[in-house]
This record gives sequence, structure tokens and C-alpha cells, in this order.
Amino acid sequence: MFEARLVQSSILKKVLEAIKELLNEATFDCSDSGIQLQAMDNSHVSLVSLNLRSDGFDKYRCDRNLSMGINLASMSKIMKCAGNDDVLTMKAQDNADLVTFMFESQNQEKVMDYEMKLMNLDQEHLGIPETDYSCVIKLPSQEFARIVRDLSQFGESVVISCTKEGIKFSAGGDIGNANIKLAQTSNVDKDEDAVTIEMQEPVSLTFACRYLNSFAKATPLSPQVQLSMSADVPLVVEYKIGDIGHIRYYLAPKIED
Amino acid sequence: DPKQTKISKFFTSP
Repeated sequence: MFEARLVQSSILKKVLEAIKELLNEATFDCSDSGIQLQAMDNSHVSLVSLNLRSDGFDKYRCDRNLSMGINLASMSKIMKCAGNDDVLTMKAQDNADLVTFMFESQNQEKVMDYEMKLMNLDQEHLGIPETDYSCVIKLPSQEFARIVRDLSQFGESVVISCTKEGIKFSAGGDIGNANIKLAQTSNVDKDEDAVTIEMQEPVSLTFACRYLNSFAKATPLSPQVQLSMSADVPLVVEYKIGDIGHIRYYLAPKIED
Repeated sequence: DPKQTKISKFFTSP
């Protein structure tokens, strides 16, 4: 028996919005420790890794490990039926081919049950090596979304360069060139407005704009985003999900031949 | 122009 209750169903709605542009389907691996998902996008350029810890749920029970293969467009249709303030409970029997999403209004006067068929998906989990990154940057997630959206107008790629002085995003194309520089903030009223840089070595890497724009769909999950970079390895874009977990996107760099 | 690499080039299959 698997059962997971979340008072704020909006969290799962936002998680789904954050992954459904990159992935058509994915396996939600449920265990005693929580729910995890790892999947590459169709072109195998990026990888999504989601972790929702069991202790972050309002109620969580998972007697046996369960892999739920889910069509994300179908799940999205169901999650749209939930109000933001509804309480969500996901339920599945052991070895089930169905998962039930139950939504309850706060006053418990309306209860909705949606059953969704599960799929058998080929699972290929990749081992992600522990890495000490040369640069770790934290910045407001809305700022990051804005920057990648603005620079996408100039070209398909964005160069992200990090030095002690700051972080620079650059793009160029037929209409011209664009550069956006952010310095580390010295004094902000709110932590979520801060730009912080931890740098061991300066790094400059090139990435495809369209994936960064897809990652930015996670913006509503967290006021801050963390970018981790080292030379010639994938960028990590991480959004914390309240007290329950995180979503990490790994993006393979563009490299000169 | 730099070429797009695949994520599986960096991460190992078990």
C-alpha cells in the first residue's frame, strides 16, 4: 500500500509544470524515504532529478517499493482539477496498475477521486558523480527566468561566465549581441533577493537556451535558484521545494570540437 | 560553433 498526503496540492501542481515541458512520461519511484524521479529529456541533452522526502508529506506510507510509470500530460489533466487549496492524497495498491489522486476541499465538503492508469516504462537510471563545483551561484529565480527569456531572443546559446566579480550571461546572433552582468549583492533586505557567488576557479560554459527556459518553469517552486558549474561538465540548476525536497536539472554543455 | 553534447556522456549507466 502506498499513500501520500499533501495539504498543499499546489506543490505537486507546480512540480508537474516544472517537468512536463521536458518529459512526456516518467517513473515516480516510491519508497520508504519518499518519491524520486530521474529522467532524460527526449534528446538526451538534459536530465531531471526530483526528490520529495517522505518526512515532508503530511502523511506518508509506502509498505513496498513501487515504480509508477506516468504519462505526464494525463497527470497534468488530473492535477488541473485540483484547487490550489485542496488537500491531495495519492494512493496505490502494491503491484497496482492504477494510481488514485484524491482531492479534498479545506472544509471537506467536496471530495474528488481521479484514477489514472499507470504505464510500464523502460527505466534507465544514470549514476550522477559527486562533484566539487568550481562555481556555485545563487540568485533570485525570477531574475534567472527573465535573463534566459531575454537572451533567447538573440540566439540559440547562452554563455554563462562566472568570476569572483560576478556572473555574466551572453548571447549573440543575427540581430546583435547581449550581455547581462550580475554582481554579488552586498546588502539586501530579503535573503531571497540576494545574489551570492562561491568561486574556486572562474568558469565559462555554453548552453542551449531552450533547455534553460524549460528549467525556468520551476520558478514558482522557489524564490531562489542555484547554478553549479565546472569546466566541461553539466550545469546543475537546482530549485528547493519548500521543506519537502528539490528539483535538479542537469544540462550538458556545448563544447568546441 | 560549439557542439551540443549528450548528458549520458557525463553520467554513467549502472
